[in-house]
Amino acid sequence: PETFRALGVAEFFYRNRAIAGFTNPTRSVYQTIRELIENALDATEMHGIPPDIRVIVKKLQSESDFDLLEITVEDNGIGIPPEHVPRAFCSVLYGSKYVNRQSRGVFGLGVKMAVLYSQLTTGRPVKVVTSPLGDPAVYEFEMTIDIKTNTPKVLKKSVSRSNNFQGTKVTLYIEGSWGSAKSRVVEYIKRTAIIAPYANIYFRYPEDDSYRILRFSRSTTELPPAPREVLPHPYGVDAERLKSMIEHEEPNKTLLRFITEHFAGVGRVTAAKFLRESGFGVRRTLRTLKDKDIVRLARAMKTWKWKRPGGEGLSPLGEEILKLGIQEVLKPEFIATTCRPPSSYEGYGFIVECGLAWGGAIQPTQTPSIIRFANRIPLLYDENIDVTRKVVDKIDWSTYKVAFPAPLVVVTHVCSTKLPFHGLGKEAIADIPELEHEIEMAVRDCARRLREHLSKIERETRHIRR
Amino acid sequence: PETFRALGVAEFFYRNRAIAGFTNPTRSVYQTIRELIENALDATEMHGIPPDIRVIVKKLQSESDFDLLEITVEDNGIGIPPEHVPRAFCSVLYGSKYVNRQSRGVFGLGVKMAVLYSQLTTGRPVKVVTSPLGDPAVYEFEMTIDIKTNTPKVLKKSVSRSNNFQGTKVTLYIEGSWGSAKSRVVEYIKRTAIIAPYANIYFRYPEDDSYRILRFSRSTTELPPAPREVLPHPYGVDAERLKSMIEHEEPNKTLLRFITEHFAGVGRVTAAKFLRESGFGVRRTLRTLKDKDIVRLARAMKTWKWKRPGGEGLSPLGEEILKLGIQEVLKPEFIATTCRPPSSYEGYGFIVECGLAWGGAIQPTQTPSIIRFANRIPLLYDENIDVTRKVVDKIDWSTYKVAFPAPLVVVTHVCSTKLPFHGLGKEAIADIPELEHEIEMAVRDCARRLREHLSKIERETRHIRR
Ligand SMILES: Nc1ncnc2c1ncn2[C@@H]1O[C@H](COP(=O)(O)OP(=O)(O)OP(=O)(O)O)[C@@H](O)[C@H]1O
Ligand SMILES: Nc1ncnc2c1ncn2[C@@H]1O[C@H](COP(=O)(O)OP(=O)(O)OP(=O)(O)O)[C@@H](O)[C@H]1O
Ligand SMILES: [Mg+2]
Ligand SMILES: [Mg+2]
Repeated sequence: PETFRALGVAEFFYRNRAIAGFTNPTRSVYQTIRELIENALDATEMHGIPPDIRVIVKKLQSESDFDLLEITVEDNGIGIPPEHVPRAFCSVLYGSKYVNRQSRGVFGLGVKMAVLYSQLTTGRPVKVVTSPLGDPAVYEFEMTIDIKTNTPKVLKKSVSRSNNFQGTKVTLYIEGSWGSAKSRVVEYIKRTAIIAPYANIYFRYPEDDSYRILRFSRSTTELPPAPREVLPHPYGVDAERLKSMIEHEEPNKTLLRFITEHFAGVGRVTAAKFLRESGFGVRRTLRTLKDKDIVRLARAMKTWKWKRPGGEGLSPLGEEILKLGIQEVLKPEFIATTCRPPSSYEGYGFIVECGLAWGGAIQPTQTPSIIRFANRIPLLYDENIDVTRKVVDKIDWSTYKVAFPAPLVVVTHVCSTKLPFHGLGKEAIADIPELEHEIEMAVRDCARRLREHLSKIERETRHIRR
Repeated sequence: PETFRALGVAEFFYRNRAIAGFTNPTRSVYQTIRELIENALDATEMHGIPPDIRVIVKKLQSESDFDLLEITVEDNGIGIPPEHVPRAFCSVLYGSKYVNRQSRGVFGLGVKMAVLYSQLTTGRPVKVVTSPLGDPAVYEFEMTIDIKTNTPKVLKKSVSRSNNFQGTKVTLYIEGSWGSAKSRVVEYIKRTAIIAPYANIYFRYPEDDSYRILRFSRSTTELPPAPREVLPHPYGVDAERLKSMIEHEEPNKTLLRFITEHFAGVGRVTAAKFLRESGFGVRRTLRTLKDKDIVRLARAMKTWKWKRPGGEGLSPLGEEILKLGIQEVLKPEFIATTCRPPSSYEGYGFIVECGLAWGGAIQPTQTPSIIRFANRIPLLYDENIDVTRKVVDKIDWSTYKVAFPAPLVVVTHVCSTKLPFHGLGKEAIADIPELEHEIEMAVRDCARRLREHLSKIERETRHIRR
């Protein structure tokens, strides 16, 4: 006889933490650090604050085969209001990024996974010091997650006067393998800095019996435009979502008003045309819709010919940052960059930017190397199921005069209000057809310019030989 | 200023359904069907009942660009007690497989994802008819999920007298792309049947404007031994889990009794030795343990030299079923199979079985083809991040006299009390080091026998030529 039970959501993610990137002691160290850094960058850059980020990894006296690490990430961001701190750090599925806007964070889970991992390896509470924007006080918390109930346990809390501190500082204690994680963490931070020339990043970490410091100083205070929250697009609708939107609306509102107010890029004329052609009265009120009408309305919205979403609210890197970053990290002899026009999938807008680097300091490889970014996050793992790898592998590079081994690196950045991540660990992007198409167009665009460059070199070489 | 909110767990999985395999209208059809079939097989085979499974896919009149499908899966399994039916189908993270036992289901999520998908595409409720083992009544339900609260809404419920029906029948209405899903679903069902010669499987599905029937009749009523629930192993422990186990115990129980009762393969002598060597009194009671003692105890358990888990409770396919299945589906000229001794990772036991097929009806390919199974589930997607693909690709096949293109297929089956799935869609197995090692040993074992076979053919061919 089977024994039924409900599993608490915190317990579910604790048991299945491998699915959120906490697979082994090396990757868990990497995931912990990156979740904290991504929160810090969201808290600064998305709010017009040039980021000052400090990342300190300390090795403490370990009582096991693994390293005992103290991880601290500090930022000068907007901070967290004290009434939200306990749940933001110790209640799974709690956050401020559940809106239709481009951001690094998406699941309301990241820092909680790190806290869970810290708790299960060391039992030590997470320490958070924060002073929210405009608040003269500084709040200090020490907390753990009660896994059974998914609620925070605040062990210590204090308030003090701010001495000019504004932002957030998070400290966690975890067990893991620093030795094998180090190169990945260093690479992650370098790549983050490369595409964020407006950020100061200070990274101090253990090396042999001492420490090493990696410092990136900002070369500009000019930030990219902050991403904006946008209304959903009709192509992203489904019966459940529509039902939920209607439930929260005034019952006497007309369908015409409902559609123009709730959906992006739908003006009164378009909305009226859509409603009439789909068999709905423009003055019909929401209260008159039965469930099967809502299903019919959702279907009609999904199949009608709307103007597709543009890049509204999106914040791409820009070709200048992409070029500079590629130059700095790869030191190639040739670079081609491109930015595709905005596109969308299922109603979510996205923009693909691509850079191709050739020669110079690049080591030849049997297949093109790829460097991936998504919503400004460097993606280092799970390359084999990433859409960029798929695109780069299906291209016949001989048509672009490339013969392997070749010194070729393809760099891609995708930004979107909803990135189609493969997994909760945010490491690979799924091969959604529209996205795959745009990446392919971008790569081929750059590849054509590489071909011109290689042809030019070929002609010059023949010329010299005469 | 950021707006904080808690996201309900049902809403989280609804929004992120792509991460659970519901990525597009083709794969969503596949995922819906397989989640139902896996539940049906768990309900029969794991309880000593030779499975009779009926899978009916019907195309209904569609009002959109997509197919409207009625999916029905019926089994003769142990059924579901009526008090559990609503939550089993309409409350995310509810199920009977949260125990340490080999089963197809693991997350308590699968059928709910199918119900969510059905609800958001068609708005129609799920229909469940069930008669639990030993219960003369038949219960019929029509239900939906209230996504906001993660609770079931029972729209209809009726009880009637059973006319010999025992088992469960689930009917869902979904929108999706049957045309592109068909070949995957057919392949999934064929592969399921191939390794379950004790099952009757009847599959009726749309083809052109009509239907096609695929029928597998059992060739034996002998079932493999049912997997058994086993105690956790000390290597699988962590501070949180230990704390939770201790909280549920009598406070006056001694550490010695606690360890021998709660952990697999730990006898009194071993437990006493472990406790003394780790600095804990054997008669010390649980109530005297502070949090930091529990952390220290967990660490000690993780690093001590315990006898590793064996295959206790596991139920492998067996080489006979593996051979017969490979013969039937691939019709090769040569087969080698092997079963590795039980191994474990992080305290979870697993067994790797492998088969290698060569020639005959197999078409030559540029790299070896692979056919994967895990806990008897055929894995058809995400091959590129599966551990079997990684192992097969890193082997230098020329040492086994294989030159590509070659007619070579590698078949693997892994069974475990906890499969290291990459994602919630249960499609690929992560490359845990111990697992990767065992799969490599198994493949090389079979490859050596292939080499003997190919050498023999080589010698015979040279012989004939003289
Ligand atoms: N350094 C920080 N500064 C300001 N706010 C923060 C910081 N770290 C976390 N937060 C807040 O806590 C919330 C929860 O963080 P968490 O990492 O768990 O989720 P997320 O970033 O929203 O999504 P994801 O799971 O993808 O990381 C965030 O949404 C944000 O509002
Ligand atoms: N056909 C069936 N016969 C008997 N019990 C069933 C059947 N289908 C579902 N159940 C019960 O409902 C529970 C929930 O099913 P669900 O598919 O959501 O989760 P699961 O199978 O436990 O795990 P997974 O998410 O990996 O599929 C199961 O654990 C099982 O107890
Ligand atoms: Mg985050
Ligand atoms: Mg299931």
